[in-house]
Amino acid sequence: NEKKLKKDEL
Amino acid sequence: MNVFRLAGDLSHLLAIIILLLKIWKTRSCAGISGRSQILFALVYTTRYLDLFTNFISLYNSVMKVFFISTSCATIYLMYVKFKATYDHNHDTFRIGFLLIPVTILGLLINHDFTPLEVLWTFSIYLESVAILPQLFMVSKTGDAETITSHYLFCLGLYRALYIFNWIYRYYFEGFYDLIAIVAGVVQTVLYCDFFYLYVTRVIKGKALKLPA
Repeated sequence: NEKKLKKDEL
Repeated sequence: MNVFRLAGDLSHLLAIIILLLKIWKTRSCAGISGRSQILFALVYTTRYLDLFTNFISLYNSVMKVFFISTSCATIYLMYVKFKATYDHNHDTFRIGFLLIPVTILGLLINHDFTPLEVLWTFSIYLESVAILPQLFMVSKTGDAETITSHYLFCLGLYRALYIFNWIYRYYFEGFYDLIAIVAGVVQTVLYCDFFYLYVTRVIKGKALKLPA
């Protein structure tokens, strides 16, 4: 799947 | 980080502080939906599981700890300390009607079928409807204390500001997360009629009265 979404949001 | 996301997080922080102040100062949780607070605690505990495994920044970690701890503290205040003031009769929204569809959706539509990712997706979907028991309770009681309406306004404003954050990130960073965006729009739309009442009534110093 697309690049690992960086979970930087709260 | 951008100004919209920071303003959103601060609005979220303010909402939770207002709620805690209201319960602590008035020593009452009248007008507050305990069911919504349970859903919020579920939202933060399932979303911030990466608190210890995925360090983003001090700000990010501090906020995560704050949201998890205050949501649990609110439940303690409502169901233990000020239990006598909890309004069971008006807090009757069936949260099973929210949890089941959200769980199914989280399992069907996600970025990655891994436990952490599915729990994060569940949390995002749940947050978009977590306020329904509270809005339902306000509609049933027909009104809300002014302090409670400020709490709801800040809480609704936070995700509305996140929408601007997502627009900003799309144009300037090429970043977007459709799951968060769609859920965030749904969440904000659910507040629309409350926003209307808040702006037309509470700002003018009148009490928040829902049309009978």
